[in-house]
Amino acid sequence: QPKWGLVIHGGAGVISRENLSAEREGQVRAALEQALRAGHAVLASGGPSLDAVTAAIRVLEDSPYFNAGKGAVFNHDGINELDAAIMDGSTRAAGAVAGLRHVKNPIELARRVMEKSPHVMMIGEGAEAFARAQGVELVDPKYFYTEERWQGLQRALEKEREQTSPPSSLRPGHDPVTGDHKFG
Amino acid sequence: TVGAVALDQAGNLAAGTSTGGMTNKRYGRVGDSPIIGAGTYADPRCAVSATGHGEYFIRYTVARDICARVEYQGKSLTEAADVVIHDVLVKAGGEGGVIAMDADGHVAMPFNSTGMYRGYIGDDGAPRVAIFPE
Repeated sequence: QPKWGLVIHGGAGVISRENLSAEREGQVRAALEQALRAGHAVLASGGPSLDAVTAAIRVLEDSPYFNAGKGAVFNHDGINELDAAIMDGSTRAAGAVAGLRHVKNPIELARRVMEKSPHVMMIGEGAEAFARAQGVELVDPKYFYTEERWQGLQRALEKEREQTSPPSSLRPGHDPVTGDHKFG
Repeated sequence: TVGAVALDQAGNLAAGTSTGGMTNKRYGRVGDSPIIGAGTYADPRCAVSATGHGEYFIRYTVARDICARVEYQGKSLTEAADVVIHDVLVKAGGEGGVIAMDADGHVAMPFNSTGMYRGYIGDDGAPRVAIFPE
């Protein structure tokens, strides 16, 4: 077994071979490799696992291919709401954030909550106020927009109109374009 | 949802998860990703990041359950993660997967959905990426 290393995921669900084009698969694999290399660079230089986790997740958050950061799905109101958490195994220190709408890299704010506050979890406007106080990068919500995710919401809304029960908010979304049955 | 777990040269584990949640969610719904012990957890022996149908991962405190089996039952990481994802979660009706590492560098990446975007890199610096159950 290796003395050290990094494992990542970019989401699970109904990912169909038929609906995942070779081009798309190549882009996803390239992004995953980029994230792995970012984390590996930290670990190879003797850096802490917390830095490696943060570096890898930032790459995935900045990619439009995953449901986090830049590629986040839309809620019912057409808004991107982001959540994140981080935990240090050696100390059991933890930080978590939820319901963010302007924080470019939520994992960075989760880490600030862990390291710069006495708390474990912050949500919504309060969390974003803490982000401003900490100098964490905020962006216009338009930054998170991707046409693919927007169309995914439109299809979900249309499906919701066609059905009466149970409410679609209780079911995972399904994107027929990518075949990517994404969960939160 | 995206996530990472890492073991550094000093032997310390960490876990992190980030997500946009669920398409068309309402009422301030929050899934398992930011819930410590559900979608994200790390202790000195074990680190886990999860992705899946969040309500189930919260109810079954999936990430902590895996690490508790390692801590209290002496199970291997692979055994603990497999039981929780392929037995406990499946019986409950929950779909998704986890990535996990232990303090010896063992890796587990079980999932009960048709695919999970995932990857691993060790001290050899060679990235390994997979999507389907290959």
